[in-house]
Amino acid sequence: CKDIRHSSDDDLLLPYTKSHGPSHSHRYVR
Amino acid sequence: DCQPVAHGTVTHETQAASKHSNSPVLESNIFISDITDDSGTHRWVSGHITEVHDPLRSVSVLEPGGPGGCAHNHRELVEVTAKTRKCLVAQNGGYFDTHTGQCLGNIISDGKLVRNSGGIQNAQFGIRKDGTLVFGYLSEDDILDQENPFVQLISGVVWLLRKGEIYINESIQAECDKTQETGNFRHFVDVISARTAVGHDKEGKLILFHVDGQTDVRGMNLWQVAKFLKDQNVMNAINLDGGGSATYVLNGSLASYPSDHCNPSKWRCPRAISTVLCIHERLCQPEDCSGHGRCVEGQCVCQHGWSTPGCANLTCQAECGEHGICTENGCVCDAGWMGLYCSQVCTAGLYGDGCNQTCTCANGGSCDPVHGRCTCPAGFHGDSCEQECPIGFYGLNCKQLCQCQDMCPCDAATGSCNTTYQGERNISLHRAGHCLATQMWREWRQEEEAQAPRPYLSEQSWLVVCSILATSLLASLTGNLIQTCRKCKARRQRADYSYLPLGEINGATERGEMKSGKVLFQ
Repeated sequence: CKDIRHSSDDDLLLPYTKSHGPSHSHRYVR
Repeated sequence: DCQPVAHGTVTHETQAASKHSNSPVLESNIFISDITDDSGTHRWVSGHITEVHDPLRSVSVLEPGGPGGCAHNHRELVEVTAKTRKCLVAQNGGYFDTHTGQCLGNIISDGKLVRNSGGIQNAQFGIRKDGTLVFGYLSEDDILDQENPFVQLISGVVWLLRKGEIYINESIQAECDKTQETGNFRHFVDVISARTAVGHDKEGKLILFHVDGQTDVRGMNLWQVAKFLKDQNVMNAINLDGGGSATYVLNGSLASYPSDHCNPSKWRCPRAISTVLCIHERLCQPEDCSGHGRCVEGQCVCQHGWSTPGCANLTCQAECGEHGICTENGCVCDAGWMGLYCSQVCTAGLYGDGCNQTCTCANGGSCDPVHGRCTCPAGFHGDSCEQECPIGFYGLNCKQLCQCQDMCPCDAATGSCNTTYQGERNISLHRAGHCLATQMWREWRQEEEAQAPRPYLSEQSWLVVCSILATSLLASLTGNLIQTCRKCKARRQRADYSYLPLGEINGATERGEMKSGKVLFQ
């Protein structure tokens, strides 16, 4: 495990994020 | 209801997957392309386009680290997950919660429903059991369909291409329920970054797309990705996770340029992500070739005696018929049967397993091919038909009793009586002579009787008549005797007398004197 340099997750590309506005609800169809 | 009316209620597209069995599993292509954005700025982007020729048998959605990874909110490097299935090519798949590691969307991995998001309307990619590729939006019923269930399913965000046309604006409408909240989502679509996507071409080949990048600095926005794929003749495509998650692993090694930094940040590191889209060697149907063969490039190479394609059936299964059992070494015949397919009865004189026992039936007895039991002809009996019927018996199994008079012998086979000496019957001469004399007397008597007139009543009739007459006589005598006895008894009981004056008896005087006398009263 020491050989694996873990990513710092600093390039998050998410479609729905709370930090950029109101929380977004997904549409559900049944 | 956000779907364009032109598409009606059909919210997904299907395409039969290609089945190029003779082609290599995949074709991995590197591209370095000059991309011009809306402002006219040129940028160079690099990435991979991977074509998969037989998606049904060579594509799998993998959970992070292997089966059960989603249940444990596991995150794993694509390289590590790829090794669990010996993926030839692997790239990151669905979205996940970067804080908890929770897998997001719908996930079906090799036929196992890992996660059901209950009809969430994000772009989906799936492969049904019959090899149908599905792109678009799915209801929960679609996901849980059992008639033609999904064997692989993964969720993305934004349906990039639909029927060869860019479908991003419609996706924004469909995947977001309030237009005023699409600001962030629009940014997500418009920003350049590392991207991954999956689609298919007109032939049904699966197309995996990956482009390196870094959000706002390098890479492509989704419009550019959609146009790029359209130019590659891709028909339908959806966007998968991107940014620092975008990873491409070829033959077990990282083949992309990650956008995340390592710690310390001097180097770039691949991100531990959630689900993986894996391209592996073609799987056989069934995967383990029923335990009777090896899977070589999607084709079962069956062991001797087992038939293709799945090595589930023995080659002689249908040929051994009712009298044999199919084994890996061919038909094993039941006792009494022989031949390649156990269709022939043992040859005469042989019986048993493999017809290797010799019958012992004598005197023309037939042999049962299964157990070797003898069926004797009429006149013989015994285990091997070696014994002639005993005197007085004849027929099959000597069960019939001779009906001959006066101990005359009968024919052991037919039962017909022999009135003359039969040497081969082993009867003494004296006995045969007696039989002959009696027979002759009986025949003479019968002839005499036949010639004599027949009496009106038989001897028995006369005997009955005489008996009746004698009985009647005896009864009459007995009755008279009883009557006589009763009279005697009555006389003794009436011993009183009365005296009557008689005028004259035997000439006596009139004045006469009373004299004693007797009168019998009856």
